[in-house]
Amino acid sequence: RNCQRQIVEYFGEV
Amino acid sequence: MIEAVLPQASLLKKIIEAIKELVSEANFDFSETGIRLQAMDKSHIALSFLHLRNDGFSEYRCDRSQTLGINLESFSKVLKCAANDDQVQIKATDKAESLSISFESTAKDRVSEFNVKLMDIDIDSVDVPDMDYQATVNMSSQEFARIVRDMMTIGEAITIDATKQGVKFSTSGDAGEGNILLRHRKTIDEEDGPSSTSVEINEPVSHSLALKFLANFAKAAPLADRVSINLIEDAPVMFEFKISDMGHIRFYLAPQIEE
Repeated sequence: RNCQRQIVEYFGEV
Repeated sequence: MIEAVLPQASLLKKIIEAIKELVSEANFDFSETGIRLQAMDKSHIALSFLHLRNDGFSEYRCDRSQTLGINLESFSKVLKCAANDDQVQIKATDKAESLSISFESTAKDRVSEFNVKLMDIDIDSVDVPDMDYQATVNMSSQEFARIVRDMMTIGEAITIDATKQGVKFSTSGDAGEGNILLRHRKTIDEEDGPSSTSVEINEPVSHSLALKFLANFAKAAPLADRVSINLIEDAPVMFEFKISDMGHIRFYLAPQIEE
């Protein structure tokens, strides 16, 4: 099954 | 006090059209150097990033940095009241409750003014790092839009494979499968035509992405003749549309991974 991680899991939160 | 003037309303129309499907409300950060916007879609899988430099406006004034929260659907509706060639001015006073948008016809004989209510938008911001991408595909934005449209007739996901030979887009679905290969051209000159594609590559890289987001990104095609697709292992794919001499729109999309 395909899924996507959220953007914040790749880039840090400000 | 914020005041920014663009000679043609069509540019602002195109910018808002490019992001309003992905983001319904957004914070526009005005500073001395220009305007920035960062916003995610509801699922937080796609990030839109807009940068417009102050020198790209025919007039630009920002006395102190200010964040204006704007409903993009409302902004878009107001912009539809402008003729493409109208000059557009946006204006807000300090602590304003609305953004003033006015249009002036080329003959300067018709001036219209609208106000859009500002809102407090609480959003999560991310810190987008500068990245050394493994592969950068540079291609016609019209071609990109066409490929997205074609692939959507078959599937819901698209796989982008970048190699030295070129870039391959593929999809599959219940009805079947399909792929489109664009071969790498070393130089993009007039002889090759504006539709040619280049792939700068350090290492081959492949990502699967949800097509519905790419269909939204393709709405930025009227802004730029070219789009660059930047890929790196284990990170969102970045799509960049340059806005003539004044900035860019970038979309970051998290790749699909097998669970």
